[in-house]
Amino acid sequence: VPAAPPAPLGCDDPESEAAAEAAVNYINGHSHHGYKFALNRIEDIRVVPQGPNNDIIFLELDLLETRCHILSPTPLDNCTVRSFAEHAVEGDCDVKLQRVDGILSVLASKCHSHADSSEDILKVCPDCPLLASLNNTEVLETVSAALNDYNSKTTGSYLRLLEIGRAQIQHHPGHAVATEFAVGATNCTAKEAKANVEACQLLPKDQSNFGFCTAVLTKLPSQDLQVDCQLYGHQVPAPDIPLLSRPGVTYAHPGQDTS
Amino acid sequence: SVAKRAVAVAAQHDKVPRPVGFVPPLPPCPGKIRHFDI
Repeated sequence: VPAAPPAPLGCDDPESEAAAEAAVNYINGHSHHGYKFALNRIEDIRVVPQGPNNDIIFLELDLLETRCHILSPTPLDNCTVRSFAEHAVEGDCDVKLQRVDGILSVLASKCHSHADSSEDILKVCPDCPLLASLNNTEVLETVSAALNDYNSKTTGSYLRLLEIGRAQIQHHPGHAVATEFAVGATNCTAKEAKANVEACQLLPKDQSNFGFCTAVLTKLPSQDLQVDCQLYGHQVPAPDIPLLSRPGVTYAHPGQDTS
Repeated sequence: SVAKRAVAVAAQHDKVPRPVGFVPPLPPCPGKIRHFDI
């Protein structure tokens, strides 16, 4: 009598969690913009045996955005998941893996991220600031003012903008614009940049030094600008991280879509 | 000989009371939520 097929894997089984961990590490390792994502829930798993010790695994994952920018060296376990009140961003991913002799490898992944609905946030937290569009005029003004303010005061390297990661606008009480953006050190000091800013270019990959800034521009009740930038220090660059891209949506990796 | 059970009899069997403390097995998926559901 043929052997009974193995019982279907449960989404909380250790094997499923191992596959999900491999998938999330792959997604974060190949994402080029925005923030690192953490596993929130394994929605579904399907294992298709290919032969002895050889399976294809299809995973459906529910991820949540963390506060760590994708360029941050902070290990994912130390990255705080954005809370509901911070206007959380969810990632839905379909991942195809192969497991041969227990070794997992990702064959394809396709993800899409979307912010939680504003209605849901305001229902629970009427005064919570909502995510703003990254090309909102106030957001662009705030980022520009913040970077100029930082560069005018720093004694270190002149920083250039890599990408705006997120922005929120608080309409009451008061009026404030909070932004987060990634920056890169250039080959100029801030002083040299005053003389000829065009000459200031991002450092080459083998010397790159990225960082992350947060800035809050308060307009009411009075005008105030708070800026904080932290450089990560030089790290060995990942294979190919294009420096600029549209944050907020995670792209299917070209040529590797799940069929 | 194999005789098909009458529906009534089958229905009776289905009404067999579960043993005390019986917990139906959890569906295998979706899995647990680690942070919160949005």
